[in-house]
Amino acid sequence: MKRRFDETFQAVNERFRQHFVTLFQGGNARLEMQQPKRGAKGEADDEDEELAEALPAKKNNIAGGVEIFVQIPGKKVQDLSLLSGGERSLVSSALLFALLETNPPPFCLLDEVDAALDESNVVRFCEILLTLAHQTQFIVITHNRVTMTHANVIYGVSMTDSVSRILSMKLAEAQVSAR
Amino acid sequence: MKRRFDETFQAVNERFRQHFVTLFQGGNARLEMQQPKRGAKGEADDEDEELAEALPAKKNNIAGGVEIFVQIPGKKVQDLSLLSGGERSLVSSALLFALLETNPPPFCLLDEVDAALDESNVVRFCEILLTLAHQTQFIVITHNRVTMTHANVIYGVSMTDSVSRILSMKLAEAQVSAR
Amino acid sequence: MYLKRLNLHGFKSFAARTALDFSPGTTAIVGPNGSGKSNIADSLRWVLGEQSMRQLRGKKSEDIIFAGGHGRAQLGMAEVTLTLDNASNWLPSEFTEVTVTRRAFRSGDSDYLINGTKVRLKDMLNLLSQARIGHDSYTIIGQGLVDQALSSRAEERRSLFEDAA
Amino acid sequence: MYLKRLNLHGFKSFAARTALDFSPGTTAIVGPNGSGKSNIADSLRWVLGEQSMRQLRGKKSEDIIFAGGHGRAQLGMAEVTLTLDNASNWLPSEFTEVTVTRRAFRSGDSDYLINGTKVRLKDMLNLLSQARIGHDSYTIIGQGLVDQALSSRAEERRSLFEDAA
Ligand SMILES: Nc1ncnc2c1ncn2[C@@H]1O[C@H](COP(=O)(O)OP(=O)(O)OP(=O)(O)O)[C@@H](O)[C@H]1O
Ligand SMILES: Nc1ncnc2c1ncn2[C@@H]1O[C@H](COP(=O)(O)OP(=O)(O)OP(=O)(O)O)[C@@H](O)[C@H]1O
Ligand SMILES: [Mg+2]
Ligand SMILES: [Mg+2]
Repeated sequence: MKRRFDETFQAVNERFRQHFVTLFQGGNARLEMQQPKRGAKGEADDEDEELAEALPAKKNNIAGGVEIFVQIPGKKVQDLSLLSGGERSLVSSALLFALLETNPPPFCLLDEVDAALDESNVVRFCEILLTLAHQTQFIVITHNRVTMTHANVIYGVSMTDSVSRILSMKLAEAQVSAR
Repeated sequence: MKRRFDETFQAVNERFRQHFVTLFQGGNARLEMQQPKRGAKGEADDEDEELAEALPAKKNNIAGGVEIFVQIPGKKVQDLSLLSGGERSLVSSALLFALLETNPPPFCLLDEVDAALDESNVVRFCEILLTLAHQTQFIVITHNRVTMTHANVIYGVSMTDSVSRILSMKLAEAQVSAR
Repeated sequence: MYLKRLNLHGFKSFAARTALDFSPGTTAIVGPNGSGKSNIADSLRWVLGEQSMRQLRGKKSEDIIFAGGHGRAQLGMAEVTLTLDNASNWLPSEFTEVTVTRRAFRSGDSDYLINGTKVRLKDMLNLLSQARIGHDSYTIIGQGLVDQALSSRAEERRSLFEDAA
Repeated sequence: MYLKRLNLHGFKSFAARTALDFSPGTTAIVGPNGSGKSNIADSLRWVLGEQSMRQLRGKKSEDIIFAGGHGRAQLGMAEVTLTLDNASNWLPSEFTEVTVTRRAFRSGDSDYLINGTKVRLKDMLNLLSQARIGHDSYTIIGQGLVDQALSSRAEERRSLFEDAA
C-alpha cells in the first residue's frame, strides 16, 4: 500500500514537473512528501498518536502532507502565496494534469479553470488538454474562445423565462459571444 | 450617529437596487438591516450583552447585520449561494457601485473584477463605471478588451528577467493580447 | 468513450427534459452568465452521489429541484440520468450501456436506479466506485476552485495522491 | 484629480525605479500573467499603511522587497511614493502636491515620510484618514475578491456601510 503510494507519488511528481515546464516555458517544480511530525517534542507526539488513531487511515495526517515548490523561469523560488492569480491556476493545472495522466479517470469536467489565464497561457493549457484527451473524456465549461476551438462538440446553454435549454453549436457561432 | 448610518443605508439601498436593475436589465434587489438578536431567549441575551460590551462599537454584531435579497429577472428569489459566478460578481458590483456613489472615495482600484463576466455584462459594468468616474479616479487591472476601451490611459506591464516594467500603451496595442 | 449522455429533468434551471450527448472527444459548454452551465456540472456531481448540498451551492435538499420562475410553476421532482458506454466492458455489468438515475422529491424522498431498476444508494455508489468514477477528488473541478490544491494544507493535498494511487 | 503618481523602487518585482502617472480619468493596467499588475495594487495598499502581510500575499515582512532573480541580486530596500494632487485643497495641507512615502528594509526597519520629512506611522495614517483615504474597505478590491461582500456574514457587511456613513 505504501509502496504503491510512493510509486504513484514519483510518477505524479515527474509529470507535474514536465507540465509545469510546458506551461511556464521553463523553470522548475517539484512535490515533496513532508516527514510526519515526530522527534523531540514528547508531549506533541502523544497527542499526534492519539490523533492518528482517531482519524481514518486515509486522512491520517501523521503520514505527512505534500508540499509544492516552484521556480518560475527567471525568478527565485518563493512562497506560493506570492504567485499571481494566473500563475496559481497554471501550477494547480500542472498538478491536475499530472494526476490525470498518472491514473486517467474515464472523464473529467472542468468548470472555467481557464478564467485567470491570459491568451498565451490558455493556448499552452489547451495543448496539454489535447494530449490527455486520448485517455480521458473532457467536458469543459468556458467563456474563452481559444478553449472552444479545442472541442469536438460545443453545446450552447441559454436561459429563457427561467428555464435553461441546450443547443448544439458550431464553433463560429459560439465564438461570437465569447471572450 | 445612528441616524447618519440609517440615512446612508437608505441611500445605498436605493442605488444598489438601481445598479442591480441596470446590470441585470430588470429584476429587483434590496438590502435589509437584520434586527439585532433579542427577545425571548433570556440566557442568550446575557451572553449577547457581554459580547456587545467586549467588542468595539464598529464591530458590534448586536447592532445587526446587512442581508442581501435579489430577484434575477424571470427567476424567483433564491439564496445567494445558488447564483452563478457571473451573477455573484454583478450583485457584488452593484453593491460596490452603490457605496462608491453614496460616499465617493477619491480613488478606487479594481483588480480583475470583470473576470467572471461575459461580454454583454462587461459592457453594462463599464457603462456604470463611466458614470462614477466623474467623482472617483478609477484604476482598473484587467485582461478584458472591452474594459480597456473605457480607460483614458492604458499602462502595459511586462516582465523581463524577473523585473517588472511599465509602458504607456495605445488601445490597439493593448487589445492585441487581450481576452 | 465512457460518458454517452446526460439527461436532466427538473434539476435546478433545467425544468424541461434536456439531453446532452457527449462526444468521444472533448465537449465544450458555453453560454452567458447564469444560463445554466455550472448547473450541468452540479447535475453530474449529484447523479454520481454527491450528498453535500454545500458542494451543490445549495442550502436545503429541495434547492436542486426547479423552483419555478417567470409564470412557470415549481416542479415536484428532479431527475438526472447518466448513460455510460460499456462497449469496452470497463464497468462491472453485462450490458453494453449502463444508466444511472437519481431522483429527488420535494417530500425529501430519493430514488436511485441502475438500468431502470431501483437500488439502494450504496449499490449505486458501489458500482461507481468499482468503475473508479468519483464525485469527489479531481474528476470534477468546480468554478473558482482550480487553485484549491494550492490553498489547501499539505495534508489535505495528500488525499489527491491517494485517489490516484 | 486626486492621485497624481505612484513611484515604486524595489517593491516586489519592481526592482527598477518605476513611475506610474495617473490620468484624471480612468487608468487601465494590462499585461500577461505574472507581469506585476497585482503587485502595483499591493504597493498602493502598502504605501497607504497596510500592515497585514497576508493582505499583501506575503508571509514575512521582507517578502515585499525585491527578492532577486535571473542574474540579479536581491535589493535591501523597498520604497513606494504616492503623489497626491491637492489643488482643490481636499487634503489637510498647505501644499498643492502632497507625497507620502513608505520604505522597508531587510533589517526590519521602516520609514514613513510626508513631503520628504520622516514622520511616525500614526502621523501618516492620520493624514490619510483625514483625507478619507483608506487601505481597507472598498477603495481597493483585490483579485478574486469581488464577491467577498456576498460571502461574508451579514455583520461583516455592516462595516462597509459604516465606512460609507
Ligand atoms: N432550483 C432552481 N430552480 C430554478 N433556477 C435555479 C435553481 N437553482 C439555480 N437556479 C438558477 O440557475 C442560475 C445559475 O446557473 P449556473 O450557475 O449554471 O450559471 P452559469 O451558466 O454557470 O453562469 P456563469 O457563467 O456566471 O458561471 C441562477 O440564476 C439560479 O437562479
Ligand atoms: N519580493 C519579490 N521579488 C521579486 N518578485 C516578486 C516578489 N514578490 C512577488 N514577485 C513576483 O511577482 C509575480 C506576481 O506578480 P502579480 O501578482 O503582480 O502578477 P499579475 O500581473 O497580477 O498576474 P495575473 O494576471 O496572473 O494576476 C510573481 O511571479 C512573483 O514571483
Ligand atoms: Mg458557472
Ligand atoms: Mg493579478
